[in-house]
Order: sequence, then C-alpha cells, then structure tokens
Amino acid sequence: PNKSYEKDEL
Amino acid sequence: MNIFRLAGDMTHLASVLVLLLKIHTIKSCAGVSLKTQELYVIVFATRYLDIFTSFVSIYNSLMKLIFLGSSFSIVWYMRYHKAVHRTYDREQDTFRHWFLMLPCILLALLIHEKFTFFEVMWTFSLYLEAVAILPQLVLLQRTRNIDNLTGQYIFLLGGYRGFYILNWIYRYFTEPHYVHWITWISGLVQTLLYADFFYYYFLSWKNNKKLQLPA
Repeated sequence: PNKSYEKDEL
Repeated sequence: MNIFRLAGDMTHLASVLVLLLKIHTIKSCAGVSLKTQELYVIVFATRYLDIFTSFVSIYNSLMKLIFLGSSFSIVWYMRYHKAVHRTYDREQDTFRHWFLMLPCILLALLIHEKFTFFEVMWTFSLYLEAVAILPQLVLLQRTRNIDNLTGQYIFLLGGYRGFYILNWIYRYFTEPHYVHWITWISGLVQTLLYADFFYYYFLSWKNNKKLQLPA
C-alpha cells in the first residue's frame, strides 16, 4: 500500500 | 509538515478569525455570503468524517475541530443572531446550493480513488470546496461595496489555496509516491477562481484605493 495515501492534509 | 503547508493552514485560520472578528465584534455580516458559509459547513462535515477514526497528529485533529466549529458558528450567527442577521444581504445572496452540490455529488460518484463511502464523501468535499467560494464572489460583484474585513477574508482564503499548491509541489519533489491528481486538480480550479478577485485586490492596494469590482 501507498503510505503517502493517508490523508494528512486538512 | 513543510513551511508551505503550515503557512497555508495559518492563512486559512487567519481568514476564519477575520470573519469571526467582523461578525462577533462589529455584529455585521454585510457582504458575506451565507450560501458559501453553508457550503463550507458541508465541506468540512463530509471531509472530516474520519475525525474520530483516523489519527494523524494532535495538530491535525485540533485544526479539524477548529474549522468545523468556526464554520458552524459563522452560519449560526448569520442565521440566528438577531443583530448579525439584520445585516445579511439576503436579496443579493441568491445562489442555489444544489446548483453546485449536485454536479459535485455526481462527479465524486464517477471520479474517485476508491469506491467506498468515506472515500466518495471525501472526494465530494474536495470538489465542493473548489466551487464553494462562487456564491461569495457573485455577492461581491453584486454589492460592489466591499469593506476591508470582507476583502481581507477573501484575500486570506485565496492565499491559503496558493500556499497549498506550493505545499503539493514541495511534497511531490521530496516524498516518493506523493501523487494525488484529484486533490491537485480541484485545488488548482479553486485557486484559479480567485485570480480575478486577486487582480482587483492588488490593483486597489497598489493605488491605495478602496476595493471595487467592475460591474
């Protein structure tokens, strides 16, 4: 899985 | 977290504070579109559905709560606070919510990264945020009489979007696999909607004149 896919922006 | 992202979030926060300052202390919402504010409530409510299920950082959770709380309270003030409500330009603020929401719902159902409830809602919130400023821009054009706080509010909102684009460019070059076409394109569309406003904002600032949009 693509780690940067997590929604870490607002 | 890079400097562009932080600057974007802080500009966003500042825009909300400017608007709350106008509404809370001056007790006026003249020139502010309730339609746009209600669309922002929907944007934040659909985007932050994961607020209790996914944790990124205290900063993120706190900001989500601030944006949810402030957008709800702005709408509450404009609808139910007697003095504030009196200053609302109801006759001019006639944009229909569904006119913007329906295409965004359809687009989110068609174009998304994953077909799950949370993902479609999240995508919908991105599309809706891109166009949520339109009722506000239409209202500005109609009233033409723009006070400083309203001008600053929209300027800061546009600035927030600009910083987010710089943040994406930075992340694209510094993080492997950082590719989010849906976020980028809707963010770019959103920023372009401010271009016209920015042009006249800088013109008025350069000439040291009151901001006025052409008819």
